[in-house]
Amino acid sequence: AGVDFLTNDITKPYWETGGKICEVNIQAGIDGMSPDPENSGFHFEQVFSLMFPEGTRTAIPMVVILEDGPSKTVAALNDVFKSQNLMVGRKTTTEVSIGNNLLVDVMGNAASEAVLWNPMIDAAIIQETAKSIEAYGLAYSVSECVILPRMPSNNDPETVKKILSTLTQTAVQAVVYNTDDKQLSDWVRSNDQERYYPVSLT
Amino acid sequence: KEKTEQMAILLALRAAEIMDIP
Repeated sequence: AGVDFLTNDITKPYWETGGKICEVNIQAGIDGMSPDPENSGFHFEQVFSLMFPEGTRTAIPMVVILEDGPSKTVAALNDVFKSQNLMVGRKTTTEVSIGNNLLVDVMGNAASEAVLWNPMIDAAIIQETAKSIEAYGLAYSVSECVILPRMPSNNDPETVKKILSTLTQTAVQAVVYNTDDKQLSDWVRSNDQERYYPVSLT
Repeated sequence: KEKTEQMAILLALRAAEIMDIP
């Protein structure tokens, strides 16, 4: 659909300008503004090359870590991102933050959405637990990378397998897992192992 | 405890490497 939006300054977010949607069209086409069959698609090309310049990445790094309690992996990854001066959005089991700012009174999937939809962030770290996925599902269908530090132990084994499958299916780039965890390794072996990257202390 | 920390760092670095983050 095409959404017509009125604002007095398109460079600013709507919550600053107070802009409003005035019309929604079901068969939108910006080429209609200057119809020219020879240059069909020209305007779209301009829009897309502005939004996604060639060679730049079009998605921010988004990593999901499946781990209970305070996660050292979350902390380590946060350090890596921060060392690259990236603005990190984080949802952990204890806090939700954008950079150094804590978001209060937001939990669960709403917290994941608050992080992932925040236009300020350059990278996202989402911590999940098997229990929360079992209870509430996921707030997203795609992630870049899923990290599995250990096999979740506080759920019934069949449920854990379902949770692992659901979560790892979101990873478009990779699933990085601790191969020193025997149960986790066994689970990976029983799966399609493409895109799985083992990490071992030995 | 130290092993958990080492593993955490290795996992984070591997993920960053895959995502082309130096």
